[in-house]
Amino acid sequence: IVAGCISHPHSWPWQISLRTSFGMHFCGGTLIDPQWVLTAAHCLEKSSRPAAYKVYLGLHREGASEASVQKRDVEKLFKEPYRADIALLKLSSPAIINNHVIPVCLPKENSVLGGREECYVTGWGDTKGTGGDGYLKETGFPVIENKICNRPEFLNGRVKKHELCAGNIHGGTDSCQGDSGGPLVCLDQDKFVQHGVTSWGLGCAQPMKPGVYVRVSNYIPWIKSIMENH
Amino acid sequence: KGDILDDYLRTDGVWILTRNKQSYKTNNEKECAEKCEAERNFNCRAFLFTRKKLQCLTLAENAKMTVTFSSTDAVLYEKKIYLLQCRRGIGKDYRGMEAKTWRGIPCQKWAEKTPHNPNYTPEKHPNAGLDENYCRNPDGDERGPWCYTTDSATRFDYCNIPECEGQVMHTGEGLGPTTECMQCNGEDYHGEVSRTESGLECQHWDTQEPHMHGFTPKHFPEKDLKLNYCRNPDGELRPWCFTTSPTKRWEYCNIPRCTMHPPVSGLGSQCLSGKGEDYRGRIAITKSGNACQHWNTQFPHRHGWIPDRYPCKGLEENYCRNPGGEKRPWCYTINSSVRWEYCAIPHCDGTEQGIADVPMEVPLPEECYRGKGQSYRGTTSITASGKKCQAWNSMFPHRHEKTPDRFPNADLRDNYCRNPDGDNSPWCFTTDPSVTWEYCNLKRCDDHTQEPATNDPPATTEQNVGLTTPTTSDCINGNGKDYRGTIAKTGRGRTCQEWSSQKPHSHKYFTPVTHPRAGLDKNYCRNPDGDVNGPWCYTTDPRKAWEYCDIPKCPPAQYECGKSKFRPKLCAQR
Repeated sequence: IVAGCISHPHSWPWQISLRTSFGMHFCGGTLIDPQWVLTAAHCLEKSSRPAAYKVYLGLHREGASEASVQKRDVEKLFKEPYRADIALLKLSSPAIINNHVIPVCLPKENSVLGGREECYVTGWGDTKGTGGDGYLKETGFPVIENKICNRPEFLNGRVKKHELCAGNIHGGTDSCQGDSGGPLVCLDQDKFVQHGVTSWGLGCAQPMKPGVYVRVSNYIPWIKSIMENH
Repeated sequence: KGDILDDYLRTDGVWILTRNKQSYKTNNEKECAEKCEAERNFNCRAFLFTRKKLQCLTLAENAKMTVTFSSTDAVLYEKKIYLLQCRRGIGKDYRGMEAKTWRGIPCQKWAEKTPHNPNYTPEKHPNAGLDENYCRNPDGDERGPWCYTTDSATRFDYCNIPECEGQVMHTGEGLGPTTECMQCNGEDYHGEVSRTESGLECQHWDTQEPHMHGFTPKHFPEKDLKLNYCRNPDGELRPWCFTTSPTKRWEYCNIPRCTMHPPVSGLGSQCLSGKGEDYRGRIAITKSGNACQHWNTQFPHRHGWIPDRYPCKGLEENYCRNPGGEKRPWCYTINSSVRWEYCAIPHCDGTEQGIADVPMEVPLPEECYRGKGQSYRGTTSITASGKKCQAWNSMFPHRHEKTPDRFPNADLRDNYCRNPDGDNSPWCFTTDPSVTWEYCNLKRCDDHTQEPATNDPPATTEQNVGLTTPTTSDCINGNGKDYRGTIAKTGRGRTCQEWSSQKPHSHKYFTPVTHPRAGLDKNYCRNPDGDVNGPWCYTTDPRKAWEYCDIPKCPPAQYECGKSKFRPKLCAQR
């Protein structure tokens, strides 16, 4: 996360760290059910073997030295069949739900965000020198309607309808490498709902180059069917 | 157009006496309107519909032209276009009743041949409205409606038809103003055009078919996203709409440009009033002393505020401006490391010199209020239960009387929480149609506990939240590593040996000393080594060193998704 701030410990209890089998963080993800994690498909490019990955939950520090940390192997992985940048991981055993590990809410199928929602992204990714490395950082910014995002001076038609973009017009804060797969959540009443999976961007925090996130509401039927059938 | 009846002015309980009419039987008013549109016997200017008899009368005259009287069951619909007293643009659709030239010479009837033999006649141009001797513009003359004159020395001349000035007032009571042309980028266009420039029909703003989108009336209550009318809610070059064609997401509409331009206020434009959107002064330096970048250049900062695109925003030279509704005028700076900054503009009342300007990096002291919060001027716009506030100048979804003009000293800006009426604390109307208003998510300043600053070192987990809550109930989650219950028998009924004891089994790997966090109390079953088969214990049977315990699985945890036990900072840099 570029700029933003270090989060209050465990205030984003659905955030997971996706790691190599040796325990190195490389992507984020979101706990959506005690045994299921949503992440980006591009985070799973290096290996199609579930054994190549580990999921860490309940952590604030990237070092994962806290007693609250739960570690799980990945039992199965599922990439979205039409190559959207979204994937599901089934954990080897359910995460223990406690004060530090709580699933996020999913949006209703095909629900839309207005162009003004204030949403938040979190992760242990690159900070581009803005500080807070090693701690879970957060930042907030508005969702930008695709029509605006696709203007020539912004992302010039690159944003597909199954994606959404979010950020500040003037840049300055953004998600970045290493935050991929993590959540973009928006407050709905008193709950956080995951509307985006961190996917791609043109650089990080550049003016007029907001970050792009997979639009979760488009994939609710797929998510449900995978979870029900596996 | 959105609805055929939108083109008509409706008056209930009125009958008009006309000579030229045609009777039909229709099921409803819309069908009657279709009859009027298709009328070939005369120019249909209005129609009457009676609900009981389902009688539809298309009329050549309207209430302006003949007598009216009351009739309880009748509804009169008059075509708005025939009620307009002004012209839009060049007045090609002007259908008013002006019948003399600007010099006062009476017009010749379009159907007559003397004193001038006309080229434009009702027969040749049946859709040009060439009735009687009214001024018309059948040929799209740039100078507006005209007529052949009754003066044999003057074949034709122009009429003095006033231009509709932005807001076109239709005659008749109960019909509000409707902007039929657009100023500037058409952000204030409230007209009823609902086709794009290539002729595609617009998608209704409140539907998501065929295109999903975020410009819903609910999210943008102040943008007048009515039916499927062309609008400009996002600062586009001109009004547009999502189209009903699945292959074309959106397209611009062709809206006539008003010839009259809105006046720029004289006094306000040279100093700061409100948010300074009408500031047109020549200050070109930011508050911290950076010189402003010229708006028409893209160096050192690339940007979208290109002067040609925004003709009414005053983006001249490198002067500080507020084209996008920021808090106050600003500019891009020539310092490549500072993209933009606010400017220090003298306030119109002379009391401030832009001292309220603060760099965006410094948080405003707006997270708390003093007293009852009547002086609160922060930008919080979320209620205590998390609802978004309705803008004070909006009447949607809640109509109200707490408007900025009625409470000029209450700073009812945007949708910020305020306390204009001396309530207990700042509040706002909510955007939730089912909840009229709520107090805001604000603390009293004296109760306020300072949040750690962004770059403060984070507190350790242990200080803030303690250890993972172990499972104290007699059931296990997963492999039972966190089990802290009191079962002390193995699955085969043997009693467990105390973890701190070395009898009957001597062991050194799993003791309260070697595993202080594993809960190795007394002789309770535990899983200090993360055994996949669950908790176990050394047994008191000398023949059996250790054995698994038979502890039931816990039922699935009950939780509320998306609700954290620890309040997030919700830090945002805007």
